[in-house]
Amino acid sequence: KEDQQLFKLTAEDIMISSEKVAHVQLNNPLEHALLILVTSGYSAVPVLDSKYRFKGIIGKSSILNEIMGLERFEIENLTTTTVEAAMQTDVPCLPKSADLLTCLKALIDHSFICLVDDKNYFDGIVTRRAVLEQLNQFFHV
Amino acid sequence: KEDQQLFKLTAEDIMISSEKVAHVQLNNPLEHALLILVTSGYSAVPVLDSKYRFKGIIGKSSILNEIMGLERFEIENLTTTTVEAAMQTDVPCLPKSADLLTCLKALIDHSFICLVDDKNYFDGIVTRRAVLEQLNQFFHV
Ligand SMILES: Nc1ncnc2c1ncn2[C@@H]1O[C@@H]2COP(=O)(O)O[C@H]3[C@@H](O)[C@H](n4cnc5c(N)ncnc54)O[C@@H]3COP(=O)(O)O[C@H]2[C@H]1O
Ligand SMILES: Nc1ncnc2c1ncn2[C@@H]1O[C@@H]2COP(=O)(O)O[C@H]3[C@@H](O)[C@H](n4cnc5c(N)ncnc54)O[C@@H]3COP(=O)(O)O[C@H]2[C@H]1O
Repeated sequence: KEDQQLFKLTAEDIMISSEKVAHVQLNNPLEHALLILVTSGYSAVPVLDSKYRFKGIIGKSSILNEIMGLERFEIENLTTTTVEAAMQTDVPCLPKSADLLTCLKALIDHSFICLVDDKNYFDGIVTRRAVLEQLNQFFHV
Repeated sequence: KEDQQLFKLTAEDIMISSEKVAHVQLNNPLEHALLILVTSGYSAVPVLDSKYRFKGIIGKSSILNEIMGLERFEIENLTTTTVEAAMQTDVPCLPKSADLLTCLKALIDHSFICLVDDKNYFDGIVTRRAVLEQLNQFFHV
């Protein structure tokens, strides 16, 4: 039955692997992160260190919060603030062996989940779109 | 069986109704839309006309594209450009009577779907989060 197919899938089967994921480095200035976000069109992307370990995520929301001062735009913050200072770190991660239902549960409150190995090296991301696509196929057979 | 419960749900059962949805008006300057997006934290929100009819959606991505000039930030565009000039209009809508599987299919490529009646009056939105939450409950019984 289809049930078996769906439950056998893992994050690795539906993930966007690391080389295809737009990301930034910890010590990049915010200006660089904003450029990556605007050219890719993504709301948020992972932040990695120089050894490719996962550190957090940075989005347009956090960058806008940094530059919208009370009176005016503080554009100079884009060159003086680093990604490390503005990123979110309290985000869940999963191993790429996680099953689809574990991914589904984690994606209720997050647009994407980062996949890391036991030494925190970055493997890729699983997105809401990928899980919704599998569920759509499951119900429409 | 649970199957029956899931398939009986409609968009109206899981939607965020219009009075709880952050939105902007067609003729607002972009500066106003940016303020709503930054204070609410949302990536994008619906655009309505003065009679509460749905017109499109406006997000941080479209606003940033308007103000990031080639050489420098063109902040003045925030006061001179209207929401109508920068919004996306080719987005799908559904009636609030749509069933859950119809919502699931539409949400594969959109973070949220606007719900409108037959005269295009805005009823609310259905989000990926709401559908993922129902599917999570369905599989975890
Ligand atoms: N260039 C594009 N082409 C086609 N569709 C696009 C698109 N950009 C965005 N979308 C659509 O809009 C949804 C929300 O994108 P958002 O950028 O807010 O949020 C994205 C983004 O923050 C991140 N993301 C997705 N793919 C990425 C990648 N290759 N590299 C880095 N981050 C990625 O994961 C979130 C969820 O992605 P998901 O695919 O579930 O959901 C995406 C997708 O359905
Ligand atoms: N203030 C908050 N409190 C708790 N969680 C929050 C939150 N803001 C964002 N999130 C979480 O982040 C996800 C992506 O939000 P985003 O703003 O990119 O994308 C949002 C936003 O553009 C829009 N949206 C959601 N609720 C809205 C509302 N009340 N008014 C206007 N737009 C809304 O629908 C998209 C999808 O929403 P969804 O709930 O599926 O998914 C949300 C939710 O899981």
